[in-house]
Amino acid sequence: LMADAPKDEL
Amino acid sequence: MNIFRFLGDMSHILSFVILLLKITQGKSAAGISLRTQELYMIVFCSRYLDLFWNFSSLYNSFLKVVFIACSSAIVYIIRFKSPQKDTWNPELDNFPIQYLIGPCAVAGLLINQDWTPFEMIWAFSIYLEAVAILPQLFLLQKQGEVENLTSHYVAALGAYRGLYLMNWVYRYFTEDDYLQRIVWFAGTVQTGLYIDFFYHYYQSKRGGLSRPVKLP
Repeated sequence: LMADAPKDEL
Repeated sequence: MNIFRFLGDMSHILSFVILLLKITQGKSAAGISLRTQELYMIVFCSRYLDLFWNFSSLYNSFLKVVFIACSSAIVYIIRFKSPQKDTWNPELDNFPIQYLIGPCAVAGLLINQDWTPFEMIWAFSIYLEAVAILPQLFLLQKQGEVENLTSHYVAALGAYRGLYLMNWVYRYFTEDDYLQRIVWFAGTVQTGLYIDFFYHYYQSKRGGLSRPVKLP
């Protein structure tokens, strides 16, 4: 849907 | 990693330390909402499922384990351990969390970053974290006055996501094509819920005296 940034945060 | 995010994570860890100290040393969970703690446990257990495959850094993986362990320990202590479990008042701490979990689950299904089950669960956990503090704030509202340690706990918890907001602003302006609209929206809502508390917290601590935080 919304290809946002990769999950590098908690 | 930037200073805002680091301070945000430290503030989050501080909130765990304060709460764990309060319920283990103080032997009482009075003023603490078990409902909110249960929501946080759901948030971390659902969001950090990617612990097993999304290895972005040792720092992240370590803190994911710490957050799951601490939130679970807190729920266990308040629910099952004596004498804390006797200090929890189900009549006071009775926010209908199904009205929080339900809509967040629907939102996670509909608005997420990809149509995979994990992305839906991940989005659910982001939305749920935004509203997870509500039972705690309602409990404080009912009690009118906030115990000192509890006020520091809530302040640290609110500061953590507020610092994350600054982290997202910083990253937006320093990284190209950095987008995180789901956490941006949820983080803004989450921090917004603390505004009223922060106002009263600041008023009560302003004189340097540790006058108790009073919520109208």
